[in-house]
Amino acid sequence: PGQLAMLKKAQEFFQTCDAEGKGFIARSDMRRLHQELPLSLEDLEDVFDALDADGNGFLTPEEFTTGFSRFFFSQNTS
Amino acid sequence: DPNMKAGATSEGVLANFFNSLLSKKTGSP
Repeated sequence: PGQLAMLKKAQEFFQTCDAEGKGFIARSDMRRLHQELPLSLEDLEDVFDALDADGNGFLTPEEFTTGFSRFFFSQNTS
Repeated sequence: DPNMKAGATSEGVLANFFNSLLSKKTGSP
């Protein structure tokens, strides 16, 4: 049931990161979030590495959603 | 939370990141 809500949120956050609408998130996009989020550049690099499952330097919507779903459902487990 | 760091670093940093996005988004559609 929470699947749809999760996907909507993942899409919304992906667009926040991919402000230019390229269809992927680059490391530089992640670093730019430093201005908007209370996270250090190092934290953002760690987030990027954690999400970039294949390590190619780009986050696809699929990789982003996979990472977000882990977070989302770990928050909602009872 | 020191316990988070000891256990799952990447999970903790992801949780931190997504929570920040969640709080940033609240109020702005």
